[in-house]
Amino acid sequence: DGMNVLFIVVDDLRPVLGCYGDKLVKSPNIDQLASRSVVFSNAYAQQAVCAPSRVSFLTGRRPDTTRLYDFYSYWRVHAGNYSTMPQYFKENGYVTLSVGKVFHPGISSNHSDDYPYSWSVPPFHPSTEKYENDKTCGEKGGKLYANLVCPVDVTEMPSGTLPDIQSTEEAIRLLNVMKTNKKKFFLAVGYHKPHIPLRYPQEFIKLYPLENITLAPDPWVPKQLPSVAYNPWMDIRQRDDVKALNVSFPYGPLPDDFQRLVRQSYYAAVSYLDVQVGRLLNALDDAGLSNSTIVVFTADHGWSLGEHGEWAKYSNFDVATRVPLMFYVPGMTTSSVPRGERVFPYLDPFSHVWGTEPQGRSKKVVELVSLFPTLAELAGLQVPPACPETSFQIPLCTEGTSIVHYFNASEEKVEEEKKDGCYDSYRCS
Amino acid sequence: SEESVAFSQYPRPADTPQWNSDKPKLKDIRIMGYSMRTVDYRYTVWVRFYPNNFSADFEDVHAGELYMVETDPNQDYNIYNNISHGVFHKKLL
Repeated sequence: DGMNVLFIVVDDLRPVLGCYGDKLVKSPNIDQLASRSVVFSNAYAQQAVCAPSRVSFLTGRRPDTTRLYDFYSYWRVHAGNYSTMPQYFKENGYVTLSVGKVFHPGISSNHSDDYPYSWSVPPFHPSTEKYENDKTCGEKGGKLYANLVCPVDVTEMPSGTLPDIQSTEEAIRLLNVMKTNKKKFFLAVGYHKPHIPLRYPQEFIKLYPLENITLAPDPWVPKQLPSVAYNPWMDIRQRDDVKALNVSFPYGPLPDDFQRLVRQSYYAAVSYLDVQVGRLLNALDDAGLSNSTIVVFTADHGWSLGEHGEWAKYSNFDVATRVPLMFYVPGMTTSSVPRGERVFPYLDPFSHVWGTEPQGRSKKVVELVSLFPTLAELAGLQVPPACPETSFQIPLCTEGTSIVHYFNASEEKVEEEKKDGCYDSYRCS
Repeated sequence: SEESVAFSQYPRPADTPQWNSDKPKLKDIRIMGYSMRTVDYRYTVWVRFYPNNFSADFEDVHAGELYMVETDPNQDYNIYNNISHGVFHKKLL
């Protein structure tokens, strides 16, 4: 009778994670999730910008079929009445819930995150979301700014909190509600960070002393890069701190020391996100749901951290399109943990340091458009049929393919562990 | 062996960077960059795009990129103009 689904999607997160081999980052909770999951090293978004990518993987259709390349149309009106992944789960008896940024807000999701089609209850948005681009940081001479680099004292923020902290609290509340009413659920939690502005609790910057922060290995604009391929990172230029640098258009560059500040804050924002994910997964344990819930962790696209002289996303480079993608499936990617044993104990990035190996790793090149059929198969639902070449008139089909058959490697690994009596490679390592 | 491939695309309003290059509105899109990725390479062609009927003209190639993962994992050295790329173009189509 099908597992619950916890679908975590992060805004603008490239795979700078310990479980993807990044040596600098402190992401113990996401690494712990990876240690119980199959992790895809080569997962790519179909378009490296928020709304087109999210509509693509939530409907299981490519941008040429959703016909959303910008932010200004709703697929059901503009392209076709395509079913979404949450809608499909809802139609198959799941309670579907959205917290934070899952669909991109505005026209592209009908100003309602595609409610009521996709969700059983009106989606939750943190009340402090509206302050995201306000002048809330970088105080100088009594004035506040809307900076790109924006470490803050959370107690001084409007309502004394931040959007992703509120989202985690709401998601934990919903987990406990679902535990009580014992209904199958599909809970999607969308985190805003590390999307700009890089606004995060200032204490996280201590994890990344500036002297440890390097420039990107290739911070120059490649000579043979066609001018059409280059993105001039306009959104970054509009932040107060970057505006003050008078960076030339279109190729810049940002001053070296500012590049390192941006990279430092991106990493700090990733650790702040890791804490949110850690608290959410710890709550899954608390609610006794870890053995009956599939957890998916991914992002809508990556982000350039100065490579090729670029920042932000808006390109076809791997750093902008490659995303983290991992699936925790109880009994498939790990053996079931004895009742009462914790699967995702919270780990403090300020005190927990270690490398870890994922339960299973696949180097297969996969696409976010495959999320819909993959999750349908993992939950035991009928996998939607493959779309024909044109599918504007077909409400339910997918342009992705289920990638469950790539999980097999992780099963083999689990079997090996059972043989040597260690069911938990994470602890054993 | 079955080669796994990922496709991505990105729109542009013009051949050179301008103020709306990052996020062109549909009506302003003139070029679409289509990328095909495997574990070995990333091949991209920037072709003419017609927003009124959402069509892309793969005969009208404005620019191309080709990076080989083994020798250039960071995609810094575009070799599109150095080798014949017909096989990649055909594969993308």
